[in-house]
Amino acid sequence: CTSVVAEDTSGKLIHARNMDFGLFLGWDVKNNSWMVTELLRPLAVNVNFQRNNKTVFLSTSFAGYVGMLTGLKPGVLTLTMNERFSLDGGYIGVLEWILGIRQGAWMSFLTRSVLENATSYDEAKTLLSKTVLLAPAYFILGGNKSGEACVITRSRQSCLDIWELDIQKGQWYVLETNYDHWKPPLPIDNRRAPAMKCLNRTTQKNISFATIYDMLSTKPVLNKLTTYTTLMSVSESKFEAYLRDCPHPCMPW
Amino acid sequence: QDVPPYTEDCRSGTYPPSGPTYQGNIPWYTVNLDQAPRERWQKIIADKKQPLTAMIQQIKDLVKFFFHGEKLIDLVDTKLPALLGNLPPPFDEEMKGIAEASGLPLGEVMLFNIFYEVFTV
Repeated sequence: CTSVVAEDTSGKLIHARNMDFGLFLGWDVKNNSWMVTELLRPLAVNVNFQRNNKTVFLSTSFAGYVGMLTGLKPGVLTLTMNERFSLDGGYIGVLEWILGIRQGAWMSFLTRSVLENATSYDEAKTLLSKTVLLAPAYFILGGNKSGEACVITRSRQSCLDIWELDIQKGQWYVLETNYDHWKPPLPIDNRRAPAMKCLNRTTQKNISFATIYDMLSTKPVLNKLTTYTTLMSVSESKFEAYLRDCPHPCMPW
Repeated sequence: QDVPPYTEDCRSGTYPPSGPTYQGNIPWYTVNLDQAPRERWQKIIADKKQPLTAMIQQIKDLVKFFFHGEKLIDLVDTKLPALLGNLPPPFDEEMKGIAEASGLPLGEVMLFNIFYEVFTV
């Protein structure tokens, strides 16, 4: 996955993501594609969750999957979750849960709960950084005001880091793939550098849905695992999502 | 670049989306949180029953391949539903509703929902 929150020169935030999933889950030699990724695309749905006929939050999700990985709460926040691979991974948490040790929260259930119930950026940040989880994760959170964006790096038990926007220091975007931002990515899976190159070339004054979609369409940020791209803006109440494909030649991840 | 890692110069002019990297818009649905959790997903599942069944079959095939046999899937079908009550509401009831609407075994719907957690290895 690649998630980004960027702030334009007027202080408005744009949050976007490529959803990548299905690595090593069956390679279709004939079609040069990942089988699970191909099967996920037709399941992608945008959902308007309503209560009392009013929108509570919007989400891009998969039919049959009740947790959330991408969402916008109107006027309040935007949230995406990226996988964080670890030896102390979710399979241990799931095993513990099956064996009766159940203090950890399911990641995508927590994300949905935050989208449904959090009333502010700060409340969401606290919930996402302090709740014990079943699996490690990156939460990419955007608020509704200038400077309100961060990447929360989580282990199952604790919050390892909160990386925030810092406009004063020229940090006008935060970008997360699937590696801790303070460490280099795996050399054979470096989507971070191409994504940053495109954003830096775009510059803050030209950032928009169009230029972020351009960045998310550039290989290898766009790759064989990409199922959808979602673009969100709290301040302009905009939520757009598109099914993606990366025709050959294209990186498998 | 025609050899791996197939990088390219920063794209421009791709928006509004079109061309070979764009496969279409994602359809919109409404989920009414005032409805009983079992009923919330019925419209979506009615429309997506076939691709959901195909997806879960693929996950089962992978599990069989990695663990050499049907035993683990049998456990998923027979033992996992008993743990559903330990999931926080409304997720437990929503999964029951999805299983009912799709005709898929409840354990397999649960497997699909925990797949992302398991995959972080």
